Amino acid sequence: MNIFRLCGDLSHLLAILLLLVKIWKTRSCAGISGKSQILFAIVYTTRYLDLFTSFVSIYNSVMKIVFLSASYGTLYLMFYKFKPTYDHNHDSFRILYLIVPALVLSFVIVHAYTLMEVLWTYSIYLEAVAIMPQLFMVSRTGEAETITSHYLFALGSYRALYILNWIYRYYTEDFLDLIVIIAGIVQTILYCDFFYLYITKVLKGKRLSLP
Amino acid sequence: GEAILKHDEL
Repeated sequence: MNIFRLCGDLSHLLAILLLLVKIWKTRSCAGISGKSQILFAIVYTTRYLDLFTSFVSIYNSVMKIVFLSASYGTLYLMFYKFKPTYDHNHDSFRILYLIVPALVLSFVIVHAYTLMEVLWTYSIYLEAVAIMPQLFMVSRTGEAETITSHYLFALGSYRALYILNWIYRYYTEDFLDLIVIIAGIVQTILYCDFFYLYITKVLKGKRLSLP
Repeated sequence: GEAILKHDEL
């Protein structure tokens, strides 16, 4: 554990809880992509199956349980409790275009051919692109609510902070996992355009709207 | 190797 990873995890946690609380408080999931949330639920499920097979620390286990619960809680709110507020007309990204290639890639580039390892690798590849339906939705509607922008910024910052963590780990403990590092870089690059808009608009008190 | 398969991150 180092400061970059801790900040990354806290940023990730903040993003997930921010989204959950926003939907709960406003009684609405307008502007949120249910498809991205489905992908994140798949990501957490396939990655954290190791809750039952490999113990790392209390911290890791608790965080995994929180991420899983919050993710399924978000799905429950979006597709059941506040379903009428779900804006499915604008959530039109075809997620099979992400699910299938990520699955194929996890069989092609993987550290070891075991079920758990392929599932873990799949979760890494899918996470890298899971935000695309949400970004697509923002581009279709041409705007995002300020809290949705904060959510996206926190979620994007998490993997960027993990990149600093991997650089630190490379020098301090020879850690080098190219699968997660390259996927993490791709994931962070996808947010760059949004980061620019967030810094130039939202931080100056303006609503995030596209020209 | 072995170390990499024990995923210790989230």
